[in-house]
Amino acid sequence: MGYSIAIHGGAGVLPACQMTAAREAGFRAALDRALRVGEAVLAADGSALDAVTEAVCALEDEPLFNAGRGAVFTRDGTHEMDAAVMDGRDRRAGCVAGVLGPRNPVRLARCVMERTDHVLMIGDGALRIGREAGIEEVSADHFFTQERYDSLQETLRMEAEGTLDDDPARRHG
Amino acid sequence: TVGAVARDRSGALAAATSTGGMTAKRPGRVGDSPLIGAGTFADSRTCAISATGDGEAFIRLSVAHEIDARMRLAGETLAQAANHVVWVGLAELNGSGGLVAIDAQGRITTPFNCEGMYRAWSNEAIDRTIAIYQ
Repeated sequence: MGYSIAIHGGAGVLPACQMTAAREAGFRAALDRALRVGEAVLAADGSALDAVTEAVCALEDEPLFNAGRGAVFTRDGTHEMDAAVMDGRDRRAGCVAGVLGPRNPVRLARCVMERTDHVLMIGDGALRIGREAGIEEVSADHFFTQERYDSLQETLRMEAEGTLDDDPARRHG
Repeated sequence: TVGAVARDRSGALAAATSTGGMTAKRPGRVGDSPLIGAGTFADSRTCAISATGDGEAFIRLSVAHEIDARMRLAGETLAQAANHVVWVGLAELNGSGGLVAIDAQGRITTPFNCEGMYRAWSNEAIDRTIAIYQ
């Protein structure tokens, strides 16, 4: 019985005609790095739960993707991140919403699963669980990327001008 | 949004999803990613799912659990169930996006109904693929 793993970095892709070779190579390299992290866990007979947690952490650390370090901005110019994890062995689950602080929001979701009787937690209560568990927190600056900031400004400008389109690449980062 | 699904060598499944949401979203808006049964789901008897796309549509359709239900109750394969939900169910709600999914036998499917989806998968590192467009 072998292992299998699949990852994604979102569906907000640029149209193929707008994708440069260099940019596509960057996305492929980032996906390859994250996939290798998950594969390494599974190849060492690790659990599926650990594999998805570590693979998502790797994706959160990649600024190209809309999660963790590459998260998009809210209209107030802040970040609010959501994450979830679920173990198929017993249907335990942990989720967090609207959090800012943990470097890897998925680790906070896993703390909710493993350290509380709850499934979904928000705000300060969720952050407190992570602090008690000792997961890494970073400043808001960690989540700033110029590309996401420019995208927010463009979106707000288009809204003000009444020219906002339905481009999924912009909406979903 | 990012996510992962996996089946380990003992046959257990798991799923995880993480997101920054939508550009210029209203503060306080929560999408499907942290909602079990919408953007994230895992049951080792059937499947594990991680989704990405228009969150409100994925919530209304309970996308991940709908795939699980079609497998359990209608006897569909993972690919049949996932393709139906993405191409028929989401389309009826004008929802765009996709998902990565894995079943109890380790079969993987990655359907999406938009331009592309950043995705990659591996079966014991033998069948190893990285893809963006169709």
